[in-house]
Amino acid sequence: MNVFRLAGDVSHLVAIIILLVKIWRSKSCAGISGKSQVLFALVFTTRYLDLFTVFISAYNTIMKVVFLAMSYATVYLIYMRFRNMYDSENDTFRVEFLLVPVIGLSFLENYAFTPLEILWTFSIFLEAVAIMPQLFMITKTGEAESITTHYLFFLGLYRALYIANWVWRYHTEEFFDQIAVVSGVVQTIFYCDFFYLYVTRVLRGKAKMILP
Amino acid sequence: EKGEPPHDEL
Repeated sequence: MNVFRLAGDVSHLVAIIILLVKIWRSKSCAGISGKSQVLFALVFTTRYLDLFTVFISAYNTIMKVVFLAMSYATVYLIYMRFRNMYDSENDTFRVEFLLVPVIGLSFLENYAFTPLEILWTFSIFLEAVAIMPQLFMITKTGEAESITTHYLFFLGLYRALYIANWVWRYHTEEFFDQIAVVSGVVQTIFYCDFFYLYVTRVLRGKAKMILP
Repeated sequence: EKGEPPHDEL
């Protein structure tokens, strides 16, 4: 555990809490892609199956359970509790275009051809692209509420900090997880354009982020 | 070198 990794995990936690609290307090999930949230719940579910097979640390176990619980709570709020506010007309990204290549790739490129390893690889690849329905939705509507952009900012920050964590681990413990690093870098690239808009628009006091 | 399970990151 290093400071980048810890800060990355905290950013990830903050992002998920921001989204959950926003939906709960506004009693609305307008502007939120339910599809992205289902994909994230799928990411956590397939990655954290090792909860049943290995014990890494109390921190690891607790964080995994918290992420799982919060991602399912988010999906529940969007599709059950506040489903009449769900903006399905603008959440039209075709997730099968993500799932099919990701499933194929996880069978081709993995560390071991075992069910748990293939599912772990699937979760890593899927996480890299899971935000695309949300970014697609923002592009389609041309705007995002500032709280949604704060959520995306912390999610992107988490990815950037994980890259710093991998650089640190590479130099201090010669750790290099090729699958995680390559897809992590790809994932971070998706946030770059958004980061630019966030800094130039949202942080300068706009209530909404309107796309140029 | 390839990383080996268990995966200790979240």
